[in-house]
Amino acid sequence: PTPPYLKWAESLHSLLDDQDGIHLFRTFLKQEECADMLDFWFACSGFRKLEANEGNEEKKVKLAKAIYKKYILDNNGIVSRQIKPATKSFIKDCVMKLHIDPAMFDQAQTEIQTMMEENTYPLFLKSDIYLEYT
Amino acid sequence: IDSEDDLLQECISSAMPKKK
Repeated sequence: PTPPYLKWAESLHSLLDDQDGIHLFRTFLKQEECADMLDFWFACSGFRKLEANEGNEEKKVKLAKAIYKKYILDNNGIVSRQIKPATKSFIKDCVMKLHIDPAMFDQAQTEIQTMMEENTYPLFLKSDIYLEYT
Repeated sequence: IDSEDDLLQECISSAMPKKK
């Protein structure tokens, strides 16, 4: 069978589908001071998943606000800097008007994912951290 | 503030794959 670390090199999704892969990638991102990008990506997925259980509107609002505050509000943050202004104002609008939608972070998540696919993920595959692990 | 962080952490963990 293919060892997991070889699968990680196939695509970002195969890497993010494996606990050890995530852990190693996060260690690398932390070194590059951009671990927030990965946390934000997972937070968006987790937020979307909340939709399944009804009756937690209050929790959804709280969580949407928390994600907005931590990753988007601060324009100097690593995540905020990678997201398009239009996307940021869309999210801000949703939060301010309490239009909480399961897909409200989708566009921002896609932008961060593209950034990882084009930038940090290829760098990770060439990094000492990954090469030493293999 | 703590509970906001806890909520975020819980959300992030919920999206991660389970141990295989």
